[in-house]
Amino acid sequence: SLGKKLSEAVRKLVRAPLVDEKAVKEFIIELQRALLEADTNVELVLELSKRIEKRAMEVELPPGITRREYVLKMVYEELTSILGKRSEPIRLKPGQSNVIMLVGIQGSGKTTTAGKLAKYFKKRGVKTALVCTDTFRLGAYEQLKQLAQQIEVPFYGEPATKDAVKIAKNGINFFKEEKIEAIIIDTAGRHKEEKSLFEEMISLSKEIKPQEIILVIDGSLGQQAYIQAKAFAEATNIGSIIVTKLDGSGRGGGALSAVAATGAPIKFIGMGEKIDDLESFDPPSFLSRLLG
Amino acid sequence: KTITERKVDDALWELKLQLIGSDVSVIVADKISEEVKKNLVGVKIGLLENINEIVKNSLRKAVEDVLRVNINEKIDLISEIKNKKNKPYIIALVGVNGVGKTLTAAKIAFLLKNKGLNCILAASDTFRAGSIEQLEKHANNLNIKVIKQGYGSDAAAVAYDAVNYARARNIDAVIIDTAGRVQTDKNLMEEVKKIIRVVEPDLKIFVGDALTGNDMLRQAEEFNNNLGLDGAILTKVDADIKGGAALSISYITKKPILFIGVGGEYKDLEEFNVEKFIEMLMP
Ligand SMILES: Nc1nc2c(ncn2[C@@H]2O[C@H](COP(=O)(O)OP(=O)(O)OP(=O)(O)O)[C@@H](O)[C@H]2O)c(=O)[nH]1
Ligand SMILES: Nc1nc2c(ncn2[C@@H]2O[C@H](COP(=O)(O)OP(=O)(O)OP(=O)(O)O)[C@@H](O)[C@H]2O)c(=O)[nH]1
Ligand SMILES: [Mg+2]
Ligand SMILES: [Mg+2]
Repeated sequence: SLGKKLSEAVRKLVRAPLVDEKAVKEFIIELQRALLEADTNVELVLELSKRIEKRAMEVELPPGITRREYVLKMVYEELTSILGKRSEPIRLKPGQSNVIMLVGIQGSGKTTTAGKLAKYFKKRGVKTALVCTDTFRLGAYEQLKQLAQQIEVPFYGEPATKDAVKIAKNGINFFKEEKIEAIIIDTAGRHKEEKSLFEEMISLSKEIKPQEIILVIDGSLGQQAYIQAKAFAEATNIGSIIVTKLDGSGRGGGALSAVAATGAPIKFIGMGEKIDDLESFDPPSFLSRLLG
Repeated sequence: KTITERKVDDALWELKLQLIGSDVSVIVADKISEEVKKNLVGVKIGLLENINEIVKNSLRKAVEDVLRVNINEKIDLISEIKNKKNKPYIIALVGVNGVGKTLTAAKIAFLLKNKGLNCILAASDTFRAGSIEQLEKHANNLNIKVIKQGYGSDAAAVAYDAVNYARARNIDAVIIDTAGRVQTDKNLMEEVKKIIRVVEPDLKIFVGDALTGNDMLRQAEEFNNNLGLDGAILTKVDADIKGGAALSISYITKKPILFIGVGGEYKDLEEFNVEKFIEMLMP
């Protein structure tokens, strides 16, 4: 589904019997506006709309398709080529301890998502544990511990230790002994200007070699999404993205930009504050939200 | 020569994209641009004058006008607190999830202490895991009292308790930390309205994350419509932001931004500097 203005622009476009350059231009402007209002990165919007405009001007339509269907199909194709057609699962190697590490900007929802992910795995019969390596934020240990207790999942943390790598290693060794299959590591929030925190993240990644590093992105993140995500991906190997707070009114263009910047697929979305509020990523519904 | 609509549109297009790329909401960028266009189309200028320069200067002035509320209605928090006869001066922090309300509450307490004022904290986030312990630890670091009840207790009751506690001891200020909430949740907005109704704060502050995109407009508008905001605080400004969030907040609330958060330490609270933000938005 498309927003009112964009739908109207498509209607105007397809009422023209031949390719009406003016109608195409108007449509492209409405598309750009919809994507920008959804927080999609400006450069990405210009790049996408240039490609779509060029294709929309093609006089030869594929057989058996109306211009309206063609234009809509084109928009969805371009966006889907960034997002992927369907959600991919987190790959857990059976019979071993899989370390999953959550990283992201301050307040994006990592700790809450760690709890949600642990419950998701536990429900599917995966022996799961949570480790707190956030040594900076006050109450981080208590927050994750309470979530772990809520879902009855084993928890490890060292409230007095300041060395995040040490806690991570100790937690992983402890849970390997316990034959835990998925060890979820929650880390402190950080952004690309905080060089020493980025060094810590690189250290964590090198020392504990996670199976998957997940970048947690706030669904209302704006134009800084692309460059922040790029910085995370250049520092560590980001395997996937989780977009949070999509129960709010953020349109998710920042997350789309983060996917474009990192090449990492979105695997889950957070749809609320409760520990059950985690859903598998569904590209079509994400796109319909994006386009308004 | 005359400034034509076509020439203004062309000049505005690039400038608008620059504002949007700096996180000014598209709606705000459009509204400001429309004003500029209205004032310029049909105006006669000299043959040698550069239309793009004129449009840019006009847009700059329009941005300054939106941010002017931060100069004209600047709030001197310390004076406001010192001048209030019937203590305590009550501050409430509201906003969506994860923007930095709790840390900002602690930063404000730190500031007040340094200015010789005493204050207490109210743990009105009775929902989120670890929220009470988080605020307690801040209170401990700052050597100030925190009023709290258990998880699941009534948020307005905690705030009310805190105000009574402060009133009985002639404490200068109460800083109420509330739970994060999406402004689209009717029940949660009713909860925060109740907190405000029960304690009648002197200062209702919207806390916004400077990294937020177009949603900043929706958040600020909804909180403003429901509570009547007195001001705002913009956090995570240290994350190399371009400043558009400040323009969106000023535009929709018409209230001043008191402070900006520039880091994770107590000292990382600065006064909002209008010139600095205009320079960021329109270099
Ligand atoms: N409405 C909503 N709130 C969420 C969602 N995910 C997380 N939150 C809330 O967002 C706020 C921040 O979540 P945290 O898990 O503390 O974020 P964080 O990334 O761990 O924060 P730092 O550790 O400080 O970087 C909390 O109030 C959470 O309850 C979501 O999907 N929807
Ligand atoms: N770098 C930086 N981090 C900040 C700033 N303000 C807050 N933070 C961080 O943002 C994260 C969230 O801060 P909180 O104070 O817990 O946010 P909150 O609004 O109370 O969150 P909820 O109560 O869960 O809605 C923490 O990691 C803070 O350290 C800031 O100005 N700069
Ligand atoms: Mg956390
Ligand atoms: Mg809080």
